[in-house]
Order: sequence, then C-alpha cells, then structure tokens
Amino acid sequence: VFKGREVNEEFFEELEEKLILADIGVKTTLELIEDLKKEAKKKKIKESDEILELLKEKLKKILLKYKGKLKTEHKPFVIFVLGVNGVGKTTTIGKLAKQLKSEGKSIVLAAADTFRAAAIEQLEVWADRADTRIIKGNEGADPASVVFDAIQSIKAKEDDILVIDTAGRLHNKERLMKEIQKIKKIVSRELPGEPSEILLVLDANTGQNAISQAKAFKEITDVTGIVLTKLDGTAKGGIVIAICNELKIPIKYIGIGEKIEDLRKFNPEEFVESLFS
Amino acid sequence: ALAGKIQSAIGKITKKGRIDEETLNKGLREIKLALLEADVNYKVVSDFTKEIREKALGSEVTKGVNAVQQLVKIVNDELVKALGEKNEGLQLKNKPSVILLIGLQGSGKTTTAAKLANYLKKQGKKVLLTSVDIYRPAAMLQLKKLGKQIDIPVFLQENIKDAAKIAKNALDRTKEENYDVLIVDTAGRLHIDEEMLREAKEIKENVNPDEVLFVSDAMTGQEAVNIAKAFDDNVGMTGIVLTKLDSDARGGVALSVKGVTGKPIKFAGVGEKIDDFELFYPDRVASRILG
Ligand SMILES: Nc1nc2c(ncn2[C@@H]2O[C@H](COP(=O)(O)OP(=O)(O)OP(=O)(O)O)[C@@H](O)[C@H]2O)c(=O)[nH]1
Ligand SMILES: Nc1nc2c(ncn2[C@@H]2O[C@H](COP(=O)(O)OP(=O)(O)OP(=O)(O)O)[C@@H](O)[C@H]2O)c(=O)[nH]1
Ligand SMILES: [Mg+2]
Ligand SMILES: [Mg+2]
Repeated sequence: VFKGREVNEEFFEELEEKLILADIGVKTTLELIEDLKKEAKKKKIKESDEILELLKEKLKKILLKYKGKLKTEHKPFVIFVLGVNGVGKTTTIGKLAKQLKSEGKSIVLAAADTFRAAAIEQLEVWADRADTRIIKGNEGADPASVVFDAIQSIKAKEDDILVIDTAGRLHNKERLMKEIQKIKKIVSRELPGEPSEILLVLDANTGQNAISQAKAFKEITDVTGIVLTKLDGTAKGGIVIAICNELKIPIKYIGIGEKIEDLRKFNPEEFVESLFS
Repeated sequence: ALAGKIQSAIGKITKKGRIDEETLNKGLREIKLALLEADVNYKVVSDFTKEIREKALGSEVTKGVNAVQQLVKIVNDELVKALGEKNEGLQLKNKPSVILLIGLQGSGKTTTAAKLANYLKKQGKKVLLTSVDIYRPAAMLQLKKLGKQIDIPVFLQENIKDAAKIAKNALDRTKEENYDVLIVDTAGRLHIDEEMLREAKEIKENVNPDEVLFVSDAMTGQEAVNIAKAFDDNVGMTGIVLTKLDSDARGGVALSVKGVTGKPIKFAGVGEKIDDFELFYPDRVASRILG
C-alpha cells in the first residue's frame, strides 16, 4: 500500500497514520515524516518505494546504534528485572533462565516479589521448569532481604548467574521506585560492580506511556537492556524506536508467547520489516 | 494544557462572535495531536475531530468566553459524552447472577475479580469466586489467596483441565449454596488466538453471564481498537473495566475501546489493593486524556 505510489501530501499522511498505528508515537512520527519530506525534496524523490526504503533504513540505524547483547562473561553475574505491573517479568525470567542454563551456566532465581499474591509460587514453577535453584522468603518479607539471602547463596555455591524477579510497580509511585534503588544498593554492596544487567520489561501493547516508564526506570537505577514482550499479539511495539533514540537503551530480547521457549534475541532488521508488514 | 496549546497555535484571536474556519483548523490540529499523544486510536481521533468540527463550526461563542475556551469546552463535553455520560453500573438481572471477566494477558483480570467480589460483598451480596485459568502457573492459587484476604470463598478444581467444565461446576455450586453472584476469572488470551476465543465462548455458554466484562489496561496503545473489537465480535462483552488508571498513562484507550464497541466502561482499577476500585467517571478520564 506504500509501494508504487506518487510522493505527495496524501502519501505522507498515510505514512504518518501507519507509523502512529505501530505505536511509534506522535513526537517521533512527526520528526520522521519531517525528515523524509526534506530528503524527498532535496533528492527529488518521486517513487514512494524509495521513501519507504529510506524510512526503514532510518529506523534500522536507530536500533542498530544502540544494539546490545546479554553477555554473561564474568561470574557471579547479576540480572535485575524491572517493570510495571503485568508486563511479563516473571515469565521472561523463566524463559531466560532456561536459555542461560542451556548455555551451561548455573542459574539461581531470587523471588523478590514478596508483595503480590502467589508471585513466589509462580516463579517457583518457572524455576522448576528451567531446572534452576530458587531463593525465596516469606510473603510480605522485605524484598531486599530475599536478595541478600540469594547473594549469600550464590557466593557459597559459586553459581554463575543470579536473576532477580521484582514486583510490578508503576513508575509514578515514588515509594515503590525508591524500593528498587534500595534493592540495587544491596546488590552492589554485597557484589561490587553488580548488577551487570538491569533489564526493563515492556509490553508491546503499551502506547506512549512506555517512554515515560523507560525514562523513570532509567533515572532511578539506570537500565542496560529492554525486553519487549507479547509481540505474538498484533501490537508492533514501535515505541522502542523512540526509547532507543532518546534514551539510548538497547533492546536485547523479545517475548513471543507464554511458553518457556518463547524468547528470542532482538533482531533490528526483522523488527523494522514487521512494522510495515 | 490543551487550551494553552490551542491558544499558541492560533495566536492572536480577535474577539469574534463565532469560531471561524481558520481558527478552527488550527485548533483541531492541536486537538488531534493531544488525542494521539494520549494514545487514542488514529481512526477514532479522525472521527472524533470530525464531530468536533461539526459542533464548533458556526457555534455561538458564549458571552464572556473566548473562542479557544469555547473550543476546549466543546471538546471536553463531546469527550465526556463519548466516554459514557452516566454510569449504569452492573446489570445483574438473574438469580444467581454471573459475571465473566475476559481480556489480554496481564491486564488485571484476577485482581479485578477480587476487587469486584469485595465491592459486591460490601453491598450485602453473597459472592462466590472461581478461576478457570488452567494455564498460568499459580493462577488459581493467586485468586485463592486474594479470596482469603477478603474472606470470600473461591471455587477451584485444580485437576480438571477444562475451563468450561470448571465454570459449569462453579455455577452448580453457586446455585446449591444460594450465592447471589458468581464471578468467573479466566486466563489471559490473545484476541487472535482462535482456540482460546472458542474456549471463552464455551465458558460463556456454560454460565450464561449477566455481565461479560472486558478488562483493559489503561496504558494500551493503538491496538486497543482491534483488540476490543475482536473480543466483542468473537466472545461478546457487556462492559469494560479499565485498570491501572493510577499510572500516569493518559488513558486514550478509554475513548478507543468505548468508541469501537459502544459498550459502557463500568469500573476503574486505580491500584493494586482490593479497595483500589471505583465506578468509572468519564469526566475525570476526559480531562486526563486532554492533558
Ligand atoms: N502472549 C504472551 N503473553 C505473555 C508474554 N510474556 C508474558 N505473558 C503473559 O503475561 C501475563 C503476565 O505475565 P507475568 O510474568 O506474570 O508478568 P509480571 O510482569 O511478572 O506481572 P507482575 O509481577 O504482576 O507485575 C501472563 O499471563 C503471561 O503468560 C509474551 O511474550 N506473550
Ligand atoms: N497499579 C495497578 N496495578 C494493577 C491494577 N490491576 C491489576 N494490577 C496489577 O497488575 C498485575 C497483573 O494483574 P493480574 O490480576 O495478575 O492480571 P491478569 O489479567 O489476571 O493476568 P493473566 O491472568 O496473566 O492474564 C498485578 O501485578 C496486579 O497487582 C490497577 O488497577 N493498578
Ligand atoms: Mg511477576
Ligand atoms: Mg489472571
């Protein structure tokens, strides 16, 4: 629908609609359309196919610029998993644990969501499925104490990787965000230099609020990577373009289902192509 | 806020008796952007701004109010109207009544089931909860624990791997023990998963609910329209619950979902605790959408 067309105002309006519908966001969409119009004028582009290719290149460039992999090159290696409520943190940890275990690492999970009903039991099922050890406390206990116990355990047993599951929290709740800071401090105090990886989990169905989520979490603990879940739905998750561009956080993984094997390393080219499919 | 944006877009307005075309176009662009920034679906925005245009063109500017204020008032009033002017509340006609909760993964169904149960209990109703989520790890335990917190019984059959069957059995228990209301929590499912949509339909046929509430996350983006429509077309809903309104999401999904299904938004989830549950107020969400 964007190929073989004349480059005119109507074409750019339809392109604007396509980008908005992919959740690229108003600000980023307007900037992209503006740049494309300038380039079309400068290079006297008449073919819509060329504009589309130009746009894809722009988007791929943004995502590739802040590309990153999860490199568990030293031990112990601590992965801290954060995000708002219901995005898929606990499920992602189960999937990630299985993947890392298959690479021959010894993994331990910390059930630091001591707040939500049955959060600990939910992670226990995943630990069992991924065949990894889990450290838990009592429901209602201080999450920092569970993290402390988990660190003592991995030090004692010389495990390779610790993955910390946290309670979902809205980024506009100050007390909950301070709790994240406190947990991070405990980790760096007990294991200087850790956590090496702070993963923010985002739901692909989320609109522009994902940007404010990423900003807030980055500000409170810094974020080293993003996991974009639920891409097996129909949402495109285009908001990660803005997050990459403005906050310079690499997208590391995508969630494409509810089963343990439904985790993939992020592929920028495939992602951009799917935005227009 | 919106008035300020429209004002700066329009620049100096000479006092006119009516809103003229040029002023209106500039104002409409700001309104369109504000709604898109609030995550209202693109097509819904386009239809909505057309309605605003009709209302505003040639409308009389009230004495003592300038054109910008007039336009913002029109937008606000139309938005409140579009979001559902009066909350009808739950329509529980049968005895016993059944409420079915459906929606995408992680939208807040299980938490909402408990909140709704507590809300009805406070109204003096005898409530039974059940979970037919046979998939998610510890889903049934989650509802069981929540039920315990609010002292409401939860009917579970953890060894039956058939959601529709458990629902039927829960309804039998509801009748046997003279409960007023049965609330059925279902597994999260994709709106494009035919098998799971079929399951939802089977559950619905087995319990013949008075209300089928679509639970939708307030921070959902552009796909909200397709998601809601698919659930409505394939399962059928009688109302909507918007959750996580305690976030700073603008909540444009409210206009999109109500707009495309025509179904009323009945409740708002405003936190993780059981009491964080209220009737949906269209005027509050309208001003938040407009930013
Ligand atoms: N379709 C799909 N569902 C997913 C994906 N990732 C997680 N889910 C589902 O989303 C729901 C929520 O997942 P959780 O792992 O409990 O999310 P969470 O972020 O830990 O939730 P809280 O701890 O309550 O904040 C569950 O039903 C998961 O099965 C995904 O990639 N695709
Ligand atoms: N802040 C906030 N969190 C909420 C609200 N409603 C639900 N939650 C949280 O959102 C997360 C997901 O809630 P659930 O009730 O497990 O969602 P669900 O739809 O049952 O999830 P699935 O069964 O996996 O599809 C949990 O962390 C809840 O505490 C709300 O109104 N505000
Ligand atoms: Mg969790
Ligand atoms: Mg649930």
